[in-house]
Amino acid sequence: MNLFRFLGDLSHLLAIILLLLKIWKSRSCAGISGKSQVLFAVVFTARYLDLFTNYISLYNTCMKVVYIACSFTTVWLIYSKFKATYDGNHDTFRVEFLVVPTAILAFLVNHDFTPLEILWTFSIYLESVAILPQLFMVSKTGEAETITSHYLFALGVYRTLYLFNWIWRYHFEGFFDLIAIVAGLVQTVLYCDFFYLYITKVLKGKKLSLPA
Amino acid sequence: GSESKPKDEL
Repeated sequence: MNLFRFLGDLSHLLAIILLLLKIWKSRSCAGISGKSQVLFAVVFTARYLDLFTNYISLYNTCMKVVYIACSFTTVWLIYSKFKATYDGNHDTFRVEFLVVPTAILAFLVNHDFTPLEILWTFSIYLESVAILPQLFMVSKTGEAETITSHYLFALGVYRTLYLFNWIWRYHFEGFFDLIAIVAGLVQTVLYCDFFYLYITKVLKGKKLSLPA
Repeated sequence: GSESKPKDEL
């Protein structure tokens, strides 16, 4: 495992834990898209079914279990424990526009027409667009709390670092997975506009707010 | 190459 990959995983973990802590400490999930969080729970579940079929390493197993556990805890906090603070009126992205096309694409473009492989492919495609309900919510309300911005930044950095990891692996190992690379590129591009706002505003101590 | 293989990435 190279450094890009490891830092990518850490960044992903940081994002997930940051969001959990934010909700827990403030006792509120205002400004957080429950729909994006459900999509991420679906992504992890579909992708990590190989926990039951394929052992890779202790690191791999632990990270998968932690991602899944944190993801489901987040969904539970939003839709059950702190339901009263959930901003459903602003969380109006139509998730079927993401789930249906990515599911169809997973059936059409995959490495292997087997249930586990199709689910893995679906999870890769769905992950690349799963943040859209959250970004839509930020654009709708015109602002995001600083901690939510940090969460989004860490989540965007994760896939960006994976792109460098894939370049590294292609160069030194001759390994590449076109499905993951193309989806990872799409995913990273979706964060670009946010990266710009984060660097020009949040890092200068301002709250992220969009021009009206 | 780009084909189905054990997934070591997260």
